[in-house]
Amino acid sequence: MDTVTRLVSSRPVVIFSRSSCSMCHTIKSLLLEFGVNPAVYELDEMTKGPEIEQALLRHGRNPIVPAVFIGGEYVGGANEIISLHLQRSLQPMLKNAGAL
Amino acid sequence: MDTVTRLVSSRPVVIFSRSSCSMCHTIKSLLLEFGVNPAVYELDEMTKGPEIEQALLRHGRNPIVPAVFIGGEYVGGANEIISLHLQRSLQPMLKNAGAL
Ligand SMILES: N[C@@H](CCC(=O)N[C@@H](CS)C(=O)NCC(=O)O)C(=O)O
Ligand SMILES: N[C@@H](CCC(=O)N[C@@H](CS)C(=O)NCC(=O)O)C(=O)O
Ligand code: FES
Repeated sequence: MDTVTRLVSSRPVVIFSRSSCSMCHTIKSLLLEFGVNPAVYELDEMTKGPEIEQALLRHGRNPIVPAVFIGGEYVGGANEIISLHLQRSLQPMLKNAGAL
Repeated sequence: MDTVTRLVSSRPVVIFSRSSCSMCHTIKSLLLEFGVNPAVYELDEMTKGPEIEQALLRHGRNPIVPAVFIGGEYVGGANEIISLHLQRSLQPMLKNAGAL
């Protein structure tokens, strides 16, 4: 099992982020406001950061951050999360994953 | 005259950016849509990038990018530019600076 797979299956909501990225900050805040307790991995602060970036790139995620996984599944970046939120699909998705 | 002062007085609209930052991309696009022809400096792609970052930090700009100068004056980051746009104050400011 590669690192990303192990990390994303360990918590209902997992966010790969960079601490310097304000768009990542926005998405983190949005999920926190829902009452979610996400696992947040700041790739610029982790020794394994480059390895995880490579894995995300291989999974087709480019540009890389933010990368949001819900229930172990890749959901999307900032655009997708915000679209789902506007379509009122985000909360049901979080509930189904046991994040709420 | 320090590098930043020289750069920001050379064109009506100057943007300090990072090529990897999507918020910078949004602000660049917004100004281009106005018909402005900004000087864009991608700090992650310039040898002088770190020097310019230090100068911007000393001028109180933290976090650093995007940093937008109009008519040689520091106007703000993404939040300020978007607020001015919503208040309909951005276009007059651009006109006064000779950018439109
Ligand atoms: N449209 C994407 C934008 C993602 C994006 O551009 N992320 C930037 C940071 S804001 C990035 O990862 N840049 C390339 C890199 O840092 O490797 C989204 O909605 O999440
Ligand atoms: N509120 C600021 C946010 C600026 C910001 O957080 N910029 C980030 C990139 S999105 C940054 O420069 N981070 C620190 C750094 O990279 O030095 C704005 O509206 O522009
Ligand atoms: S680095 Fe600026 S929005 Fe992501």
